[in-house]
Amino acid sequence: EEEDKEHDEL
Amino acid sequence: MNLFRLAGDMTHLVSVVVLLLKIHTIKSCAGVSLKTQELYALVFAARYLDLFVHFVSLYNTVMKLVFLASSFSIVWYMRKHKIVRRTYDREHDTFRHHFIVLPCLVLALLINERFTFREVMWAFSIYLEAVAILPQLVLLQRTRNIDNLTGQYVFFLGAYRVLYILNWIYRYFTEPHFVHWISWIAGIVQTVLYADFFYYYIISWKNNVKLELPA
Repeated sequence: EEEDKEHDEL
Repeated sequence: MNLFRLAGDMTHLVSVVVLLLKIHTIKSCAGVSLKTQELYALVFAARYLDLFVHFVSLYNTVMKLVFLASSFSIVWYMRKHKIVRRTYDREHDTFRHHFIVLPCLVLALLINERFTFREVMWAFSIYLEAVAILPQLVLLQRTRNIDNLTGQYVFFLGAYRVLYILNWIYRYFTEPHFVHWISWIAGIVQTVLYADFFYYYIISWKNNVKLELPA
């Protein structure tokens, strides 16, 4: 859950 | 990755790489605001702290490296290169950019997704990017003439922001609970800042006259 909060946009 | 976002990233890449290549080729940075370039280098440094600790994709990592390298190279050229630095318009590029760095840092401490160092730095970079163009726009209005170097740079940056807003709209409708208020609000503020520049840029382009911004 925590991981997918990461920012995947530049 | 949707087309809007890819086009946005490519437009952003073009804006920075073209600026670097032009400065390198003509050995001049006339009309370019060093303050804005320094702010952008800070934006990338603060945002890409997770470069080596969090792998998203090869594309993501390569683009982060290119953005960091090109933005810091532009700052190096404008500060250190013996020929380019003499063409820097120091007396007109006087926007006190620490007046925007500090409020962005305070705002990031107050409004962030998680109160961790990396998240606060990420929010700081988002807020800072929203206003990083201000010194450049002020410089353009002061010098009143816009040669194609800076005009294209600001134009491509504005286009990247518009494409990112389209990307967020697309992701909002295609991905469940894709909500990023911090990026969205800061991104809209940033795009609005370009609006008046776009207006005058397109008018001058249509009338085929030199772009003049109102004083």
